[in-house]
Amino acid sequence: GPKQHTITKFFQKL
Amino acid sequence: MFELRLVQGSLLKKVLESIKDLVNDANFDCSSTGFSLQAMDSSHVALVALLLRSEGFEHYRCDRNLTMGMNLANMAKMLKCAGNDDIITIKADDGTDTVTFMFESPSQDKISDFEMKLMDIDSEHLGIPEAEYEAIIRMPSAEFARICRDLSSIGDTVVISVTKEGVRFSARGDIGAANIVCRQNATVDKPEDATIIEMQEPVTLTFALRYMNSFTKATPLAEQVTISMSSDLPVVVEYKVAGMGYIRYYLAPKIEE
Repeated sequence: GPKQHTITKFFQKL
Repeated sequence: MFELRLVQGSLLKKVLESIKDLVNDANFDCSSTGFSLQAMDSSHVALVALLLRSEGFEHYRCDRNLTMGMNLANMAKMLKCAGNDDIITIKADDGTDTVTFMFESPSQDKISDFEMKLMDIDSEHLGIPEAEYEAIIRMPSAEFARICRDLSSIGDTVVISVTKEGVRFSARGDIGAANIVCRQNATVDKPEDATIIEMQEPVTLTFALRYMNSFTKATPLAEQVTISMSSDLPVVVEYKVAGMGYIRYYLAPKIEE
């Protein structure tokens, strides 16, 4: 099935 | 020092109820802009961003920027001790490791204060890029909560698909499958009952229902919810906080490898 991604993959750490 | 006073204290109680199951510990940022928070859940799949603007409070004083680390379950325990009609004041002096919550009954005949220890929390701030979303759905928040709850009895994930027909929520599991389609409906007596779908491009995304259900804890805050989606980007589920700001939940999609 589809894989759960993390939010940090999309939003960069400041 | 930092001090805020909110006559409609129930708003703060509702805000805490909306985030405490998703996030354990979080840093509240106090600045002249307002009282805000950004935090991820422990598995870093979802992020919550809260903003309560300073103008929304009856009194707001912030002499210098301050970060207050709090255990949200403990903070919720304390705010539960405030009556729904109580006025809530939050105070912190510079250089102390405690925060005080003060609750005043509307007739001023009962005044309580609760002091809570602050914590040092190592948290990372993420930069949330401004995005033009391919589809934006505005719908009654209670309807969205109902859909998430109903679909979780069928499966663990929801596929949200926006086309010119409307928005389709689908789930599938061992016992079968479910599809719920909501069409645009702007011709309602009350604006809070409307469903409005703005679509630039058709978009289909898959999400874990467990998180969506957790977001719907914010339903008592706002009659309407806004769901913003773009392909291969986290969804944004936003609840306005009565003229003061918002709670935005960001949830990373599940993507076929």
